[in-house]
Amino acid sequence: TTTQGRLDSFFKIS
Amino acid sequence: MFEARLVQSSILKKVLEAIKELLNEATFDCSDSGIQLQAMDNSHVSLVSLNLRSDGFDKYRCDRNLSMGINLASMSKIMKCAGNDDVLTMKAQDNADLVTFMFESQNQEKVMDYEMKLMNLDQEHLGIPETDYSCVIKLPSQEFARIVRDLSQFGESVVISCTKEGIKFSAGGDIGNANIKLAQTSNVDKDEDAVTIEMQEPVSLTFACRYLNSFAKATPLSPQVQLSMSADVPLVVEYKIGDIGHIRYYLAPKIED
Repeated sequence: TTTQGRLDSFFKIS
Repeated sequence: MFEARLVQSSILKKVLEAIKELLNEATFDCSDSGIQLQAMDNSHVSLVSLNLRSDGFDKYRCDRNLSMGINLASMSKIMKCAGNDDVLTMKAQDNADLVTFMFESQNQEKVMDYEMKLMNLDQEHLGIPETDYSCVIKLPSQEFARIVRDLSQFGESVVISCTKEGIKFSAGGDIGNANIKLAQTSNVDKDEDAVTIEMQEPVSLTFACRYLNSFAKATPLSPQVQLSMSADVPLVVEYKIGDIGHIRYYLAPKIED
């Protein structure tokens, strides 16, 4: 099974 | 004073179709260099990054940087009022709470003005790191849209695998499994029909079909689409917008538990 990743963990919010 | 004139208003109509399924509202950042938009969908799984360069407009003036918070459903209603061949001019005063869309017929006998209220939106800018992607694939945009649509029937996810031999799109579910392989084209009459692969390392990643289908709404903007992939980082799906700019979608991969 897979879970959907979120962009927050890849990109930095500024 | 901000003023941007586009002889082909159809470009902005298509841009709106390409983003309104993912985003309810977004900030259009207008500066001397052009119009930029960067926004994530509500679930923070995908990001839309739009860039329209000032030199791609038929007339462009932006005296002061302006951030226009726009409800995209409202803007879509207005853009539907424009004919494909109408000339579009967007106008706003400095610090305005309104933007005006003016549509003129080619013969200038019909002129339409639509004023839209702007919104105050919280700006959340994402720093996207420069990445050297392991695989960069270019393929006809209609082909990509078709593949994603077809595979969506089989399951919620599609696995995109890229090797030197080609790209494979796979999906599986209750009714069975589906695999679509595309090889790099050797010779095609038209560049836009080509499939090209630049690969440093093979990559295989899993993505949600729902988002890929939303990205494919940008198909009318460009005959080709570019997919950039590296292990464990978001996919980039890019459509060029004529000589004026591009729209890029970023999509977080699904992760094995």
